[in-house]
Amino acid sequence: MLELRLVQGGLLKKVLDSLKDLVNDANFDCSATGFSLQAMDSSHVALVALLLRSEGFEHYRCDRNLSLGMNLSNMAKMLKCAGNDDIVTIKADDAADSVTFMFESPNQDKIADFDMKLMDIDSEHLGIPEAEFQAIVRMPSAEFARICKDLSTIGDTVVISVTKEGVKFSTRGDIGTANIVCRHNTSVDKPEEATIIEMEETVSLTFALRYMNSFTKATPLANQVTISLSSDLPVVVEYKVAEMGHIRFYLAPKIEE
Amino acid sequence: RGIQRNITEFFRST
Repeated sequence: MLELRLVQGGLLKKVLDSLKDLVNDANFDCSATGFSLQAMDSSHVALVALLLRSEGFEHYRCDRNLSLGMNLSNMAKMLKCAGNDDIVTIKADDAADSVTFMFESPNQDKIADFDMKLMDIDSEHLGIPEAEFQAIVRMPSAEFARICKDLSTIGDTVVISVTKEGVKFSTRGDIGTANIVCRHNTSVDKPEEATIIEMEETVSLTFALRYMNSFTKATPLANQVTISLSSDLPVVVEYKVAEMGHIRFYLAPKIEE
Repeated sequence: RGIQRNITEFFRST
């Protein structure tokens, strides 16, 4: 028996909106730790890892570890039917072939339940080691989204370079080139407007903008994004999910031909 | 531009 009650149901809607274009089908794993997911995109270039810790739920009952195979676009369709302020409860029996999403309006005057068919998904679980990064950039998530969107009108790839000057995002395409430099800046009115660059060593890596743009679908989840870079490792683009967890996108770099 | 690497090259299967 599984029963997870999330008061901030809107968070789950935002999580699904940030996943559904990257991944078609995925197993949600429920354990005492929390509600998590690890999935790759269909071309095995990017990987997403979601964790919503059990403490973040108002009620968290998970009698035994359970893996729920879901089609993410169908799950997003169902969650779209919940109000942004609704309380969302996810329920499933141990041997269930379906999952129930219950939506309660904040003043309890409307209660809806949606039942979605589960699916068997054969997915490969990858072991992600803890890594030391050469550079970690924290910046406003909306700024990062704007940069990725702007650069993708000019080129297909972005070179992200971190030096002591700051972080540089560069692209080139048929019409020309573009470089955007963001400097370390903590003299801002609000902490979420800061750009914080921690650099052990300079690093420069090339990534497909199509994937970066897909990751920025998570922008509504968090004011800040963390971009962790190391030579010859996938970049990690992380958004916090309130105080209860995170969504991390890993993207393999491109190498010179 | 460039060769796209596969994410599974970096992480072990568990």
